[in-house]
Amino acid sequence: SPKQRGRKRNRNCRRHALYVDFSDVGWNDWIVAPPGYQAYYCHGECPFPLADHLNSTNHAIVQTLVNSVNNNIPKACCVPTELSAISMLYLDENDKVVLKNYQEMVVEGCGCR
Amino acid sequence: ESNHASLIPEEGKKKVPGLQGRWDAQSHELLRDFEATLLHMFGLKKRPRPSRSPAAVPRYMLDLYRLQSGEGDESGGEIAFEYPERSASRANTVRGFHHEEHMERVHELGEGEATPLRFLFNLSSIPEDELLSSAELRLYRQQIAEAGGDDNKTGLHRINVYEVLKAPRPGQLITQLLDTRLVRHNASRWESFDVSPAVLRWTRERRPNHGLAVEVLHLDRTPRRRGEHVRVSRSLHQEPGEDWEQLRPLLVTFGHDGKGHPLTKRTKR
Repeated sequence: SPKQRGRKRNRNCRRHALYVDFSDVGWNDWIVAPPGYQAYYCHGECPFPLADHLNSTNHAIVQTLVNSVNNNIPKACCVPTELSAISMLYLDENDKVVLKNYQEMVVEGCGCR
Repeated sequence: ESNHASLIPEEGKKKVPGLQGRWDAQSHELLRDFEATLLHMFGLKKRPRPSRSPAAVPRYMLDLYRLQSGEGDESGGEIAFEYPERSASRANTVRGFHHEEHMERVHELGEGEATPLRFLFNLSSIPEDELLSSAELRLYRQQIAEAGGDDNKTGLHRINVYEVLKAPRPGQLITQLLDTRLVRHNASRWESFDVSPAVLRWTRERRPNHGLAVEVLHLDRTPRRRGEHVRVSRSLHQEPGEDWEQLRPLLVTFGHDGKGHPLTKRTKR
């Protein structure tokens, strides 16, 4: 029978779960909703050669190529490439209720840049 | 590796033997700066300290949030209004205001004339860079059950909402009609009145305003139970289970501060 292979851990640049909880700093007294939200974060390697699915730019490809021959130039970084907004319901400094849309709060996609 | 983040940075939690006092002061300062940065990001000058716990949040604002974020689809049909797409599509900020109850005034105009009630709203918390696109005044009307009568033949009310143009004088109230509606008192529901022309001008000019006036006319001249249907003021004797904070008039503004996208309705993530 074929040898069972262990699953390789994917270390490449990708999105990871990150739940931000407002109650940790006691902000749940003025933030009515949501109690927290899934923000995500980007982390992982940007290895040479950069694969297409790593969502990179031509510049990142060039930089990674240069890094492969010169360590003084850093590799491309795994960063958010697309972000989305969340809406929050809260009480402001004057005790008035506000519903507001905040941009760039959730990572939708990561890439090597 | 935990994927549940704390907003308190790990650096602030470290304790170094022999340097306890300095680290506590530094971590306190770090937390304070961190909180200030986050509050600035939210457009707040200081951390809100609600005067009451739990805070009185109008049900309409909560339902708006649920509808906009997609949670309204899971509420099982409890939300009794449609998402105001037209107003929300041009706004990234919605604010709710109750009137200054201590400044509430009944203006006696003369015998036989309806008595409007004047409401003043403090809109100074709206930032200068927030441009309002619309505003509505929401009034709750409570069903009046007619004993032995035909509900379809009685109970007609005309609700008029005015902008008060000048400081009131005894027996005189200079107003301009903003919106009007004909209703029957056989149902309990919220009514929305478009007060955009007045409120947008107030915030644009940033000068003190003279408020809004609400007039309720009983068209069939039924003397019984007058003033009970449209809830514009607190009852002298509160009914069991009644929460005036959830029934009182609510001014809702829709605006945009130029940062980010409007509050268009979303499906749940």
